[in-house]
Amino acid sequence: MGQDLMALGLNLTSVENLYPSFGGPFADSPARPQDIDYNVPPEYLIN
Amino acid sequence: TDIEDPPGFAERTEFLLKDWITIYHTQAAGRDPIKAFSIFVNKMNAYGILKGDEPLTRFFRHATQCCIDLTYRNMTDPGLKTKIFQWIDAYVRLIALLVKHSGESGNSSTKLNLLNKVLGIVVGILLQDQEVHGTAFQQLGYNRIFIMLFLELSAHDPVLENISLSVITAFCHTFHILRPSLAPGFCYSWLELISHRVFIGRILASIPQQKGWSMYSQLLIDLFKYLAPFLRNAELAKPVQHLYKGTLRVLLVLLHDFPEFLCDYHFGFCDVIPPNCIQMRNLILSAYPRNMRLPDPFTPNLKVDMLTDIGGAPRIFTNYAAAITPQSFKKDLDSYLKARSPVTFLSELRSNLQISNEPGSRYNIPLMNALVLYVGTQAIAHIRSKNLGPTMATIVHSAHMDIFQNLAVDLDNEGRYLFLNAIANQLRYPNSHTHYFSCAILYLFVEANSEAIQEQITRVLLERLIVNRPHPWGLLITFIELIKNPQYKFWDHDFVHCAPEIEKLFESVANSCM
Amino acid sequence: PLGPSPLQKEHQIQFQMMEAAYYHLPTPSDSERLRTYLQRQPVPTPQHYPQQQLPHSDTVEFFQRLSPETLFFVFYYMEGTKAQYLAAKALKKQSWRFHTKYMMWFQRHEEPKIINEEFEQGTYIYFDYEKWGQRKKEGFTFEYKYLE
Repeated sequence: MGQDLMALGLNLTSVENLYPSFGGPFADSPARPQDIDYNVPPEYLIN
Repeated sequence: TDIEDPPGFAERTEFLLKDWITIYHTQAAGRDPIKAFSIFVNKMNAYGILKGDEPLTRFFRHATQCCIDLTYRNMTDPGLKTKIFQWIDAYVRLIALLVKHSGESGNSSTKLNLLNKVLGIVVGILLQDQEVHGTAFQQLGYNRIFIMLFLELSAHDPVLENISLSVITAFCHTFHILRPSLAPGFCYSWLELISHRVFIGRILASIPQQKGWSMYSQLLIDLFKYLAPFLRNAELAKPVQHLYKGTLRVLLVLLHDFPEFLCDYHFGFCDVIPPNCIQMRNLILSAYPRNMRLPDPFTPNLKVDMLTDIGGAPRIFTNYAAAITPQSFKKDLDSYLKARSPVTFLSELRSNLQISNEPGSRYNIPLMNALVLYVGTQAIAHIRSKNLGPTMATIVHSAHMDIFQNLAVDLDNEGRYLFLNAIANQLRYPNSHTHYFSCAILYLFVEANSEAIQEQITRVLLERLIVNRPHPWGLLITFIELIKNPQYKFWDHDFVHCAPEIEKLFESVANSCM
Repeated sequence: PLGPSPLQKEHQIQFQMMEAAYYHLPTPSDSERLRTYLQRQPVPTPQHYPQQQLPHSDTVEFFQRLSPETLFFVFYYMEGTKAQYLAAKALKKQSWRFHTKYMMWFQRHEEPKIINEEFEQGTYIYFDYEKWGQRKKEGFTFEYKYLE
């Protein structure tokens, strides 16, 4: 019968595109904001 | 090059690499990376690394090997993964800065030659490493090098933006060379890399005019080709199941975000997806353009031929006509379509499609798919030339339908299954192919000279319907027409009542139509 | 009707390599930059704790409902990520402004006494990331060239 594709951890009903927060093929939930590298202004990179 | 390194070269390389790693991780470099880099480039120069192509190649080979050796030395302790990444991230930053600043800012060929050189070196070391280590091969270091180098070269930067298509092309070539059938020990990382959110975003969204789509379709075909032998058998071993589920996730993201990409390349994908991979194929065939509104297939008295989109020819980016070989066969085919001669064409059709007597792999599936699509598109053009659209009346008594009816009658069970699959693969969103092939398969049902053909048509449609969602729109409207329209006498056939659960299933579909 | 098809030799070799790789799978953090402070460390928590992200937790609206201290934590400890970006946006919506020289956030405490093209001067609340708290600063000059 195949898989229940709704249960693979992707929010298929989302209006937004999924790829910007796609956690990867082996992740069962989207990447969280703290996991996603972002081009923040260089001043924010305070180390 | 097998020529020995100059004495001390490897040591100098390791010294420079460690020096750069220190620089990279100090606070100063964080704040002013260019200054730190320019100081270091002078040092590389002083060590003769930049004196020409050969020392630079040797440098990259040794530096890459250093990083990979570190990976193997520290594989046991996951805590040391951070140290491995600190080395690799620094090394990758050096590569990215060298690529970005080599040659004049406008001269992208120097930059790309350097990038392709480095990628080639990493590929070479990976393939050799896989050969040497066998099942002890570790993907970690290579995965990190490729993804961090891609992220570095995808940063928002005018120089890099200028070469973004060439960078993506270089990585696609690299990943194609490292396709899972050549680097099976790297297959999980490979899927991670080609489906990384930044990679997908670049190749499918930000590269203008969809110039990355064709390259990306090639990578997916590499993946399907690798999976095919393992998916041909219903029971999937865990490692296969893991890769397969990962593939489904990637396809779901594509279905959701880039359905037009799946629409355009579905034909090439269906050529390599095993016919028993029903759900994965349905997922691809269910894609439809986002600006299209699909009428509910269960709408009572839905007039398919009245739909605005039904006459549009779908884009197909595979040269399926060229797949019809040998040339003599194509010539006879065209001649038969034109003038229904040579008459022997029909009787020789099966022998052109059959490639072995081995049960389960008797037929040339890509040729079957190409033949069906080619004859169908020729039929649509022929009908259109009479200012008509495909209907049960306009598709009959034609050379095109002669061929389809001959295939339905002349092929054995396996061949006919593949033939009917080739037709069912065209039942997608409202377009002229869906329309024509829906009429064609229903016509073959009603004109069949044996119940076995009718049963097989039902099986081909049913096996696509009983798997979990999604289901292509064209498949649903065809099956609903088959069970609703009394002209097909569907319910009179014994095979419809062959088992209680089958009968119940048909009734449940029928009820949801009424 | 195709039935199963036996794996050819080359596929068996490929399977062995794949199976070996299956025991050294890449993890999501293998594809993410190293985090200075908060590495991704999945820890099994009791099942009754929420295991998935809260819905819409990656939107500015969600971040606007967080307390300033939480936003400052996200800003300073999750640098280079989308979370930092969203926290900065939420702080600005609560009229905090980022000073690029001190790398600190300031908020007017009252109308500035002096205000001109280059700067404004007055009493501010700022967030001190070393002592981790909000403080008042009298007579501070906020030069606009340091406004991010």
